[in-house]
Amino acid sequence: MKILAITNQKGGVGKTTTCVNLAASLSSAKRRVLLVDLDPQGNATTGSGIDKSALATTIYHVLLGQKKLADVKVRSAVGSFDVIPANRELAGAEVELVNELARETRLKNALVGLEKDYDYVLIDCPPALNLVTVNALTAANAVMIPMQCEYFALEGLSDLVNTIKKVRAYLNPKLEIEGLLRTLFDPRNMLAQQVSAQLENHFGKKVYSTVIPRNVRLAEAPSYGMPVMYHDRSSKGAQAYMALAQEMIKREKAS
Amino acid sequence: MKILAITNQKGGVGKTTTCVNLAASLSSAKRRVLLVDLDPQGNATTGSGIDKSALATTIYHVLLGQKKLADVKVRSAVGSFDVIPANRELAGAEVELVNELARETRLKNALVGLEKDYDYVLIDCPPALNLVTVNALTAANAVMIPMQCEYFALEGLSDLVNTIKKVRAYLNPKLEIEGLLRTLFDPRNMLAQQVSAQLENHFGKKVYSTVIPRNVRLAEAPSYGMPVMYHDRSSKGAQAYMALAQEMIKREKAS
Ligand SMILES: Nc1ncnc2c1ncn2[C@@H]1O[C@H](COP(=O)(O)OP(=O)(O)OP(=O)(O)O)[C@@H](O)[C@H]1O
Ligand SMILES: Nc1ncnc2c1ncn2[C@@H]1O[C@H](COP(=O)(O)OP(=O)(O)OP(=O)(O)O)[C@@H](O)[C@H]1O
Ligand SMILES: [Mg+2]
Ligand SMILES: [Mg+2]
Repeated sequence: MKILAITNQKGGVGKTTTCVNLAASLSSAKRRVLLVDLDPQGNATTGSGIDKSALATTIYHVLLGQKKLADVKVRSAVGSFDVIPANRELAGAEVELVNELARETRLKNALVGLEKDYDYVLIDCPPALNLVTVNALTAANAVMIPMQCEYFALEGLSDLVNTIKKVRAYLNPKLEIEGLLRTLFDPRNMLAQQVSAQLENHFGKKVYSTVIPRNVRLAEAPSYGMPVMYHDRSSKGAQAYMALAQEMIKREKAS
Repeated sequence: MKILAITNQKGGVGKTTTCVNLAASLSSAKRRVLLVDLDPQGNATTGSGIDKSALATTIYHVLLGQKKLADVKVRSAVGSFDVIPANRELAGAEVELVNELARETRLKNALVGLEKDYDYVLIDCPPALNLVTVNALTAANAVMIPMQCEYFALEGLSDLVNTIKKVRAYLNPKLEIEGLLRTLFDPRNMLAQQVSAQLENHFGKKVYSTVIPRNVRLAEAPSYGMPVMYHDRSSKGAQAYMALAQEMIKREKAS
């Protein structure tokens, strides 16, 4: 089972869009997928067609030891993948977990025993390097870093890489960066091309060959509560995430 | 002295871009401006041309009571405004402040006595509704909400408005939403037009008439460490932030 943390503390780089659309693309390729929403904004929950206001229990209750993952699991409205939902309550977990035992391994322990149920677990992280994100990095065996090819996103990369190194040293020796995903990419933009070239120079093979273009269909899909492949299958956005799913499956087979 | 918290927990909506460019535009209109960077990413610090790695003390030390604002203040490289810088160390403040006395009023108390020095204090907030953001809302007398006209940004608005109401009720009775600023606006995008119309219907006069268009010069400027008016003064981005400064100055005079 691959447990993939989709993370970048820079805001608005396409973490949630990647998580939801990759979940749908992998499940349409017959993989069994669990999406875990670890962001109190609950965007991955809404983007999967789930009504946040109707939820009695969420990932918050799992992290605080009050519920098991199976108790809070729901099905995506469209696209046949399972979701561990989140809502605003999760914002309290950061402070409440600080003085608790095993505060960094709450998610990792909750996922124990699911190996036979899923092929992929995709974790959508909040835009912060906090205890909730550390839970994701401790539970994961791979990290995907969505990257908008702009200056502020590039600036934050070293802090993120340092945090991953620390988690690998103290909490999760298996943790590896699987790849950097170029998102919201506009090829006409000189800056984007320059940043993209810097990523390839610096990270080489760790940069996915699939590039996600800026495509308005990706921004529209969440308002219909569905992944883009169910909103407009022929769109560049839908095609790109299906290509990413294929690239990941090929990497699985090669390893 | 206007103390403006520039905040939205949705990531990547243009908080930092607004803070830096508004600081430059107001100071070019002969207002005395202090920019406070409250985000551990330190993007407003870098966007003002300040080298984060060379800083010995930052806003982190002010919030923990180790330094006064005047001790950590630096001058922007270009654009003649003062900056209270931030770096990655600030990420620790959230947890360290939790059990401290007056944890919500640290910034407010630090700003006491500056009324005669500045006309505007602009606070760049992190993408979260956490204790650091509550410090900004408690210190502020007005809130500006940068809003990308897309679904996930709209979804988060009610949580933000509720948080502002709570801070007003328990910590800062003067706190008012001054306005919502439409950012990264692409008029060709149907979704953006729909969301924009919803904002005007719901918030009326509280929506600034100035709209910030998507303009690549705004994304380029930070890589030169300067506000966009010093990178390309004739660009749509620079013109829009100068218009915003004028709109704010007019609102000041009217009140
Ligand atoms: N490739 C794309 N083309 C067009 N719009 C996109 C694309 N990817 C994401 N978006 C839109 O850009 C905005 C930011 O994306 P998203 O919310 O997925 O980023 P995020 O990193 O999860 O943000 P946060 O840091 O707030 O969690 C959203 O409005 C989304 O709909
Ligand atoms: N009007 C605009 N036109 C083009 N690019 C923009 C515009 N405003 C911001 N940007 C770019 O979009 C990205 C997001 O903007 P910015 O970092 O200011 O948002 P933020 O809300 O401060 O993000 P965070 O939530 O991470 O703090 C940056 O790369 C910035 O350079
Ligand atoms: Mg997100
Ligand atoms: Mg910012």
